[in-house]
Amino acid sequence: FLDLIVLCAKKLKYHYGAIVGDRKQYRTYCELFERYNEMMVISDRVEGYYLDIAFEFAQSKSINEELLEKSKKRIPEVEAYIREYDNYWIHMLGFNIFGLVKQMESDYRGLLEVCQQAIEHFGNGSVKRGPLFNFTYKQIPCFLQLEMYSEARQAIHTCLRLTLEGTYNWIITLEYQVMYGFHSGDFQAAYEAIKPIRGYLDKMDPATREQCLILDAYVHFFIGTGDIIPTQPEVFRPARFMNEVPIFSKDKAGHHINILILQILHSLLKRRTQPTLAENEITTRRSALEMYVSRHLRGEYLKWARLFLRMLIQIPAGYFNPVNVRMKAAKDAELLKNA
Amino acid sequence: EPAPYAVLWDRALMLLEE
Repeated sequence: FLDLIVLCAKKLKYHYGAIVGDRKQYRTYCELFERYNEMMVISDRVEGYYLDIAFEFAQSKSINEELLEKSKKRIPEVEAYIREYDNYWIHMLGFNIFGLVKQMESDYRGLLEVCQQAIEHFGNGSVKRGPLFNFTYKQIPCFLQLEMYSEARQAIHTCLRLTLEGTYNWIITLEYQVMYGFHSGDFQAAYEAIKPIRGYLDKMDPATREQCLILDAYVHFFIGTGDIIPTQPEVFRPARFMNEVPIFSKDKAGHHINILILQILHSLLKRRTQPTLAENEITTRRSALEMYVSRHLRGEYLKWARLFLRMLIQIPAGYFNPVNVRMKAAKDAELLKNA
Repeated sequence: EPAPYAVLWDRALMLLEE
């Protein structure tokens, strides 16, 4: 309520100074105005620093070196503001800036540390729930990247405890539980997370909805391979899935990669019952995939996708013979392992 | 974030071998 305090103090300062003429009250509101007006200026400055980085992040995932250097130089200044001003928003933005800088540097351990500091910092205050969710949630992908699976599971549990079923935060936490399942090999946990999400697809914004549908398509693949034992009858229609992800289909260097991977994987499942049809499907897509890889997957950031899709292309290139395919993909598989 | 591609590749080869 910084802006409200400043506005009220300003009105009361004028009231006691020019109309009533009460020296004591006038001085009280003068001081209040000065103190909170200064805090509001600082809060706006820190918000500007935060938005400079957040804006870049929303635009693209590649790293802007210039912005990273500028942001790193601002850290001591922001640290000083956190020490000096006892204000929720300044503290919240400050810790988020520290976290974003670590994120830009892909420093997962550093980001974990910032989040831990923030959790301890806010843990002592009266406002707990928001920051606790925010900074615990940011820890989850770090734990996954660092293969700290029991910590990831604990963080997901904490986040779920802080959210209500059906809310946005609840959905994005369960999305991480699905990814946790895939990364850790606890596929059943992925299944348990996707089931409740399905009931809320209609209420989601289109991008969140498509993200959930992609995760569900991976879950269905793992049901097909036997890694997940479904507790209810499960049906998946690849053609219908394609119609339900129009936005991501256009996001060529982003989520579209997952859609292409899923098409191949589900065709491989289909090959069990309709071998000729499925093999034709995959073979037909080969040249389009090759074109896609050379056209859209150039950057260092997309190296994993480039290598993995090139491996999948070897399936039709090796005429569905596992020995051939394995041999033709061996070099890229090795590069991917070391990437 | 990279997908857990190693598992996917393993399963893809498994399906080819079936």
